[in-house]
Amino acid sequence: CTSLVAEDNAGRLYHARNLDFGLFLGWDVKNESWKIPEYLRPLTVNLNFQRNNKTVFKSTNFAGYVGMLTGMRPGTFTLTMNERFSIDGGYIGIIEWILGKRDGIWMSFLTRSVLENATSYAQAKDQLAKTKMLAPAYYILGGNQSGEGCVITRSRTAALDIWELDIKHGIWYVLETNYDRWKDPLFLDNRRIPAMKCMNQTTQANISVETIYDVLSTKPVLNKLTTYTTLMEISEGTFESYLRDCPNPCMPW
Amino acid sequence: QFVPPYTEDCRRGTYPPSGPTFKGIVPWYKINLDLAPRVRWNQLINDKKVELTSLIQVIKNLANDFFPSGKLIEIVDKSLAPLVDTLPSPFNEELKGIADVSGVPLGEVMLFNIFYEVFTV
Repeated sequence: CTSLVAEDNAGRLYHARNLDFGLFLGWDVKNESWKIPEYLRPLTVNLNFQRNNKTVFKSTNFAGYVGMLTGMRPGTFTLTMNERFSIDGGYIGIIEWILGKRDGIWMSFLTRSVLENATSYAQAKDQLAKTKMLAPAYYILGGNQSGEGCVITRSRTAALDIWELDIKHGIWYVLETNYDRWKDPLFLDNRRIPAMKCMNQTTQANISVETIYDVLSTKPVLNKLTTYTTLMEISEGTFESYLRDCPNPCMPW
Repeated sequence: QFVPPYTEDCRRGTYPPSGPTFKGIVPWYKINLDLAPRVRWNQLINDKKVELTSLIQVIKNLANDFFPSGKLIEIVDKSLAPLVDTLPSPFNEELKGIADVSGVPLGEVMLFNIFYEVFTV
């Protein structure tokens, strides 16, 4: 996955993501693609969760999946989740859950719970940073005020790092793939540098929904695992999702 | 670049989406949180029943490639289904509703919903 939060010169906040999933889960020789993304695309839907006929939050989701990976609470915050691979991975949390130790929460359930219940950026950030989870993750959170954007690197028990927008010091975007920001990405899977190169070329003055779509359409940020691209802008309430494909030549991940 | 990682110059002018990297727009559905958890996904699952069943079948086929005896899916069906009751509300009831409408066994619906956790390793 690739997720980013960016702020333009006028203080507008953009949040976007490519959802990549299905690595090593079956290769379709005929179509030269991974099987799981092929089957996930027709299941991809935008959901408008309403209470009393009013929107509580919106999300891009897969039919049959009740947790959330991408969402917006209109006017309040935007949220995406990227997978974080770790030896202390989710399988340990699942085993603990099966054995009856149930003090952690499933990570996509936490995303949904925050989208459904948190009423401010600060509250969302606090819940995402402090709630005990069953698996490690990256939470990418955007707010509705200048400077409100961060990447929360989570282990199962704690926030290891919170990387925030810092406009005064030139950090006008934060961008996360699937690696801790203080470590180099795997040399075979470096989407971070190409994505940052394109963001830097775009410049803060020209950042918009359109130019962010350009960044997320550039290989290898776009790759064979990319199922959908979601673009969000909090002040206008923009929430757009598009199914993606990566014709050859294209990186398998 | 025609060798991996097939890096290219930063794209320009790709929006509005079109061309070979665009596979289509994503449809909208309303989920009414005022409805009981067990029925709030009914319309969506009715519309996507075939696609959901196809995905679960692909996952089962992959599992059977690794464990041809079919034991793994047997374990999923028998062992994961009771775990649904350990999930917090409203997730437990929502998963049961999805299984009811789709006809997919509850354990397999549960497996789909913990996919992300499983694959963090």
